Amino acid sequence: FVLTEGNPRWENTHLTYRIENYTPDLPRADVDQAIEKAFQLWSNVSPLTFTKVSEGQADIMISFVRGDHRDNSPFDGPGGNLAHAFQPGPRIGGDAHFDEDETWTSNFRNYNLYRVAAHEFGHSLGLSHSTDIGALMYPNYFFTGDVQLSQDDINGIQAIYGPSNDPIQPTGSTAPTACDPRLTFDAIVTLRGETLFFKNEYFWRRHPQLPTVELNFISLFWPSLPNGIQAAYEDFDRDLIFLFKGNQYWALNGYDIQQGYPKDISNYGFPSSVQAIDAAVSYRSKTYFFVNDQFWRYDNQRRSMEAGYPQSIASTFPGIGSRIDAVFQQDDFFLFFSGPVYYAFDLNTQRVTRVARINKWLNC
Amino acid sequence: FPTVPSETREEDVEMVQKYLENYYNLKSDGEQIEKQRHRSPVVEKLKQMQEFFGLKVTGKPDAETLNVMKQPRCGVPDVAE
Repeated sequence: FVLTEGNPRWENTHLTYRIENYTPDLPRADVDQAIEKAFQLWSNVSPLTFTKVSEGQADIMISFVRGDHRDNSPFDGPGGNLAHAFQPGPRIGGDAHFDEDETWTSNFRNYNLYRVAAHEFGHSLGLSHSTDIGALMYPNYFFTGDVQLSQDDINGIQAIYGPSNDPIQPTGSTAPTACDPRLTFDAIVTLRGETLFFKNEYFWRRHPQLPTVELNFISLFWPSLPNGIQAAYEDFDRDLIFLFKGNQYWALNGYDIQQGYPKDISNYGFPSSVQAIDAAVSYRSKTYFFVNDQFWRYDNQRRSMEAGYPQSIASTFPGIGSRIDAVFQQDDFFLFFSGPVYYAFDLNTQRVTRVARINKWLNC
Repeated sequence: FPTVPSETREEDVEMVQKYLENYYNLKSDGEQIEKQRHRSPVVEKLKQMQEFFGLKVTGKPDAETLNVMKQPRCGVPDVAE
């Protein structure tokens, strides 16, 4: 986290706010609720309280304005700048302005008012932009479907105002770190030569020609997908990737989620007892689905599950004993990921040829 | 998935200039960024921006940098006035 230069702070921890005008994009009640919830995020983790007032000067004045609104920081029309807020202080200090040229929403469509307000109020309280991509105070807009403070945000606000008076101290979410020795993956998929490693609401994107591995939000690329993807595979013949969570799955062509999804995994021919898939991989027009200690094999061309399955993972893939988190194919290898290690399984010799820590895939 | 442009386009040059002015306190002197992008202060500001966002620090407006700059964001500068 980064504190605003000069460490400005409110001396009084009981602050007032006033909504000066309302955006026509949303019912007034939705605006009220978004603003109230945004303040609540910060009051939950600090001694601060926020009271709404309906007239007069409040500590934090909130308005929807467009273009040049006479504060030396004009807005720029749709997109680009979404909002800004001023550091703690008298008069304009603490005030938050939202660009009326944006479309404000209370859902996953751009731009979610609650999400943006929560960020701006961080500035109103004395926080600057964080370099932690998982923090609410990261400057770029992401909406994962949920708005929550990261541990980084909590550390920041508590560095200014101290901890909450609540005896049970709340904790925040944290972005996964590539070099964490306890790191595990939820799912892995290749996509047009890149490899995507899914973890919670994030994925790392590894490109063979690029030296760095990017960490992104799933929602940045696919806003309507859920977090916590559990399995994924690439169908090379159809240029599609399939992502699985619980008994649902989605087909994606690059950025675009195909129409008619999500669908139920029973379409593949799984029995009703299978309610989630651990890992999946496609190889030579067959897709292997891993569930607990067994796997199924699906014929991509006949579009049906092959007879004789499920089979034991351990008997077909000797050396891969435990439950699998993720798998993908590279050359003639299946790369199985289980906990913090991966196994390279040579499909020609039918044996494991390498075992190493999974962090290696993230250049760590 | 985003394609990687081989050259920085004219509109990207303007966008980089505006972005650095808005968020990295780059002083505009009317000179086009194209003419000065391999020198300070533009290069230094670009490096600051790339470091902040965890990008490869090149001092050049490469494709990854442009992608981040094009994302919608808060209007509060990342560096202090």
